[in-house]
Amino acid sequence: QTRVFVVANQKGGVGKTTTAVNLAAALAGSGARVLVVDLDPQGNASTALGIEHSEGLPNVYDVLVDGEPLADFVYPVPRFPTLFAVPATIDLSGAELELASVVAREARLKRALDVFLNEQETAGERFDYVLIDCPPSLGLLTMNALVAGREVLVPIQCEYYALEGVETLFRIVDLVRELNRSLEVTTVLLTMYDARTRLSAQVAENARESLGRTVLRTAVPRSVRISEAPSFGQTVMTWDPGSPGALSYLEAAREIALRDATV
Amino acid sequence: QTRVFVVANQKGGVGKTTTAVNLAAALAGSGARVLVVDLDPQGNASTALGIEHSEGLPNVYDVLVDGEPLADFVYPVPRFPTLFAVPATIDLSGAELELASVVAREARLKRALDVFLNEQETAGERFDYVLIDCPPSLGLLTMNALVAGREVLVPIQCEYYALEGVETLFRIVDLVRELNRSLEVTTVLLTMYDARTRLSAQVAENARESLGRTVLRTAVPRSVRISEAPSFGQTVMTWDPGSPGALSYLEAAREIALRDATV
Ligand SMILES: Nc1ncnc2c1ncn2[C@@H]1O[C@H](COP(=O)(O)OP(=O)(O)OP(=O)(O)O)[C@@H](O)[C@H]1O
Ligand SMILES: Nc1ncnc2c1ncn2[C@@H]1O[C@H](COP(=O)(O)OP(=O)(O)OP(=O)(O)O)[C@@H](O)[C@H]1O
Ligand SMILES: [Mg+2]
Ligand SMILES: [Mg+2]
Repeated sequence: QTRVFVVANQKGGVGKTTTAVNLAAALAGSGARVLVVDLDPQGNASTALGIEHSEGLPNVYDVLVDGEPLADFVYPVPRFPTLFAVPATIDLSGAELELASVVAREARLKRALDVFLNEQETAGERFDYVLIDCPPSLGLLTMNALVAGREVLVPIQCEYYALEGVETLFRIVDLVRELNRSLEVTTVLLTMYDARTRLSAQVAENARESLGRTVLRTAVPRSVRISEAPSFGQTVMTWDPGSPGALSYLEAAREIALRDATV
Repeated sequence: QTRVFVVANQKGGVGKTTTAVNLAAALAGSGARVLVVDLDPQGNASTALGIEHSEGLPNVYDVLVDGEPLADFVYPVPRFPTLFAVPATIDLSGAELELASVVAREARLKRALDVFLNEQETAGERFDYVLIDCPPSLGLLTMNALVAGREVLVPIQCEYYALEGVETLFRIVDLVRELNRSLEVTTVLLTMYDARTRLSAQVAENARESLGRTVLRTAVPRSVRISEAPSFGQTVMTWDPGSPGALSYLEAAREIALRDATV
């Protein structure tokens, strides 16, 4: 069965996009068929994967608001034959208001994704993974992702504010379970771990204590090569494959692949 | 005239909260009377200023949704006699939905703040600065800040994605001018500048080229002391006053104080 990850955390700048694109590349690099859905109007995941996403271009907005089929917005990602992405443009920021009075507005992505995944399966081209990149809020876009998803992947930055909002996110996931029984927070990834600071170690320890086995053994180090990669329209996996950042995303991908969906 | 800054940028983790609290402390440290309004349901500014903000406690939610007077939610900040703050709790995340059908919902903060500032002025205790910390989105909370504010301060992280969303923010500010004539983006602050990387220099150069004089000469360096301070419930101004981070916020505060509101 296709594993559908929602990469979410309402705290800003914790590495959601960086995690979604680099994990996707690492998984695709070892042959898995992977789809990234960009659900952030800023379109950072689209940028990192080298996909055009200027205002007005076809994107996930057309799926959510106009109900168009997801298949029409799936683009191949350069350098990775089994990696595809659905871009987001700034038009998506209007979706929340435009869907305000629509019935079942939080299930729009789920319906489109389920149809698409079934079609692909029938055609013998089943996707192994879907990764949905969320904006830094718990509004309608993130709700759509949580209703469509099967597993939640929470990146936690090894900084002080990082743990403050996680409890709220877990509560929201519990609420969404009424609409989506199978949803579960299966994976937590520590990001921007800086081995030189006590703060990083403290946050990592607190996270492992309170979140237990969901926290991956691999922590992603803070690394300039990771933050440089998007300026070249690449993921760090191709920009600097031997760097500590790339290796840690490979490790994390391997850990995720070896665990099955139930923790 | 009280200077009312809206600290906004929909990109997450760029240093909005860090800038709001450390600038406020730097300004208050030299005698100015300063108010910080936390408008982010995560309540990171409240944490950094050492103000209790657990769910259900009195906070800015009561002002926005129940129309209570702001004066009832202004708390003194430890270690700074002329620094005050209005906390935010997680209850604030319900405000957007609860105000959905209320008339003039984007002007709720403005009304409360104008009443409060007038009262303070009449009592001979005029505030010199107000800094409103926004969440990483352009929803109703940030709209309330933009309608209430007079100047916009945009922190820009010296990382690749940083410039992608700034154009959108400027467009929103233009739209809000219909409701708030005096609103202007007067100040841009470069944050987390890492002198060792080409990327930082590139982003800083691009920002100065496209945003001109609004960009402060001072850039805040990436510094562990800044990110450690909130774990001690302090700003870096008291946690490590001689550190490069504290000194750069002092510099930035001086630059802002010397420029008057019109750029
Ligand atoms: N391990 C890392 N080392 C160094 N920089 C990193 C790392 N991970 C992410 N970054 C950088 O930190 C910034 C924030 O990361 P990113 O944009 O992925 O976070 P996000 O959670 O998606 O942000 P938002 O909340 O705005 O969606 C980016 O500039 C990114 O390049
Ligand atoms: N100059 C700096 N050097 C090092 N770390 C910093 C600096 N400025 C901010 N930080 C850290 O980076 C993280 C993001 O900063 P902060 O929370 O202030 O950003 P924000 O824009 O308010 O985030 P959000 O979008 O979630 O509101 C925090 O952990 C903070 O401590
Ligand atoms: Mg992102
Ligand atoms: Mg903040």
